[in-house]
Amino acid sequence: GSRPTVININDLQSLVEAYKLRAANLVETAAKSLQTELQRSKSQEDAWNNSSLELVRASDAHCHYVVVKLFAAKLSEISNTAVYSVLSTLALLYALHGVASNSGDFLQAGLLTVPQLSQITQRIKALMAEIRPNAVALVDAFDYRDEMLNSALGRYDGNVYESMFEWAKRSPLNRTEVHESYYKYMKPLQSKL
Amino acid sequence: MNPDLRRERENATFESEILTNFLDGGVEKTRRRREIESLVINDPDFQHEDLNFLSRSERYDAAVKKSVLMFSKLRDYGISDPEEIYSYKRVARQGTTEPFGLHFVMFIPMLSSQCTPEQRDKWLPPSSSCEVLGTYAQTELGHGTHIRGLETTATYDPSTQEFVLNSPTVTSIKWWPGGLGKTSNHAIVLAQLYTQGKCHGLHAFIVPIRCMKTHQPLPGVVVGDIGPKFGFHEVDNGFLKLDNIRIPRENMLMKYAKVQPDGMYVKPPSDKLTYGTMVFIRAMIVGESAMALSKSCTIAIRYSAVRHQSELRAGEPEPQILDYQAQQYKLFPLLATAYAFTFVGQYMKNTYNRITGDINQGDFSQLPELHALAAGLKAFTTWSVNAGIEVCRMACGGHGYSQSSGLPDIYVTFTATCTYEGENTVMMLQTARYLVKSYRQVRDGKQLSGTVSYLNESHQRFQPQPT
Repeated sequence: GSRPTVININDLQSLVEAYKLRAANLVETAAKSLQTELQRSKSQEDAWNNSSLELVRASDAHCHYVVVKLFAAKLSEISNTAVYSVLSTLALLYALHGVASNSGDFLQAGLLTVPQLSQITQRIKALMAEIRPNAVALVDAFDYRDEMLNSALGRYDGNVYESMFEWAKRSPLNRTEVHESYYKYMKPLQSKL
Repeated sequence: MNPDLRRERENATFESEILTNFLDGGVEKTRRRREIESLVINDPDFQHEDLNFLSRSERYDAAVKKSVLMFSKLRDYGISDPEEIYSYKRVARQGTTEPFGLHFVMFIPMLSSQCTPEQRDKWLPPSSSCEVLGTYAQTELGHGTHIRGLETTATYDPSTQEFVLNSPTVTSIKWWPGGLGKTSNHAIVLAQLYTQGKCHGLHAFIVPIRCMKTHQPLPGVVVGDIGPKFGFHEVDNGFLKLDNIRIPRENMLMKYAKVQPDGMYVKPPSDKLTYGTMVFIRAMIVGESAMALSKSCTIAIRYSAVRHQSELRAGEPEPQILDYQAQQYKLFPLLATAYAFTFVGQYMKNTYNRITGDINQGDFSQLPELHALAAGLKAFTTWSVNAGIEVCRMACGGHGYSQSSGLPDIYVTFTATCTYEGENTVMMLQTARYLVKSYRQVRDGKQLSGTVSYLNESHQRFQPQPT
C-alpha cells in the first residue's frame, strides 16, 4: 500500500527524509510484531520479549534519524562558507555511510534501489577524497591540548616517535639496567646449567 | 613541528579556528575555555607522574589529591559557572575519573532536585563544602537497570519516626557507585519504601555511612572497594551492605513523594521523577560520547598523517597512511560521527535544561519524551563510539596498543558508559516502549509532538491507498 520513496543520494534533506521513513517503518514493524505475538495468545510480557529484536532495531533507527536530522539542522547555523562546505561534506558522509551500513532496512522499506547501493559506495569514496585535505584541520578544530589528549601519537607537533621513546624510558622496568628478577630467578636457573 | 602535519594545516580549505569557535558557541566562549584550561596546564600542583606507571592504590591516592586540589582551586578562583567548572575539571582529570566525581555529578544534583526547601537548607551547605561527601547508590550486586527488582528496603517505623534500611540478601548489596568504597561519608540510597505494611516502590534516602570525625564505617554499615576493574583505576567504586540502619524520616528526599509522620504515603506527580538524576547523566553521556570519539579521531588522524608505510606506487617513497583509501574509510566516517554526536550532545543538554525547567514549573508533559530520548541516544551514541574508539586504535597499527597512544585509556574509561546508568539494550527497549506507545496513540487519532512527530505522517503513508 505504500508508495516507495527513492533517496536522492546527493541531497542531505532527502536522506533525512529517508531516515525518517526507515524509522517509521521499523516502529511499525515492531508494533505489528507485538500485535502478532499477542494474537498467538501470549502474555504481554512474552509478546514483548519475543519482539525484542524488532523493538531494539526500531529504537536504533529512531535515534539514527534524530542524529542525522540534528546534524543537517546544525548546518543552517554556520555563516562561514568554507566551514559550511566542509561540514556539509561530513554530514553527507555520515548519512550515506549509515545508509550503506543499514542498507537492508532501506531496501526493505522501498527507500533505496539495488543499483543505488553501488552509487552510494562511489559517492562515499568521492566524499572521502573531498575530506582528505581537511582531515587534520577538522581534528585540530576540536582543540584538544596535548595535556588533555595525553597521547604520544596524537601530539599537535607530530613529534610522535621522539615522544614514544622518551615515554618508554620512564617505564618503571627501566629504573635499573638489570631487573632484580634476574638475580632472584634467572641467575640461579642459569647457574645450574 | 612535523613537516607532514605542517603541510596538512597549510593545505586546509578552511580555518580551523572558525570551526572551533562554532563548536564552542562563539569567539568569547573559546577564549574563556582556553583561559580556564591554561589555569590547570600552567599549575605545577597538577603535575604528577604518569598514572600508567603507578599501582592502583597510588593512582587512587593521586586522584583523591587531585579532587581536593580541583575543589580548593575552583573555590579560590571563584569559578562557579557549571560550563567553566566542567572545562577546568576536564583538563585536570586528563581523561581519567575522579573519586569526588559522583559527589558533584549525582549527589549534589539529586539533593538540589529532590529535596524540600528545608532539606536543601540542611544538606546543601555541608555538601557544597565537601564536609558531607556523597555518592548515589542504586545498582545492586544482583540487580541493575530493572529498578523494580531492587531489594534494599526502607521500612518506616512511626513509633520513632525513622526509616530502617536493610540489605536483606547478598544480591541486594549496593555495588559499583563511584566514590562509595573509601571516599564518601554519605550515600543517597535507592530502596523499596514500606510504610503501613505496603510497598510503594523505589525511593531515595540520605544515609550516613561513615563517621564524620573518624571516617570509620558506622555500626551496621559494611562498605568497601569492589576491586580492580577494566578501567576507572582511580575510583573506589564500592559495595554497601546495610544492617538495620536507622535514619530520621527527614532523610527521605521528599520534594515529590512523601511519608507523613504517622506513616501515610503521599504519591509523587510522576513515578519517573525519582530517576531524574539518572536521566541527567544519560543526557550528559551523549556529549561525553562525542568527546571520546573526537579525541580518538584526533589521535588517529594526526598519527595517520605522520606515519608513512609501504608503497602506493612502485619506487616512490612511503606515503602517509592517511592517503590509503582503506585508512580513510576507517577514520572519516568516524570523524563525521564525532561531529554529529557533538551537535547531538549540545541538543541533548539544551533539551534536558529546557524540559527540567518546565518540570520545575510543574509541567511534566515532556518528561516521557526526555526519558525516552536520553535513554535511546545514550545507548546509540555509546555503542557507536565504543566500537569507533577501537577502530581508531586499530588504525594506529601496533602503536595503538601502547598506553602511550592514549587510546587504551580512552577505551577502558569510555566503555563503561555502555553499561552504567542503564545497560544499553535495556535503554533501547525503554525507548521502544515509548515509540510503540506513540505509534498506538497515532493509530487512535492523537497528534504527536517532539521527536516522534514523524509517526503522524507515517501513519498516513502506511495506510492502504484506494485503487
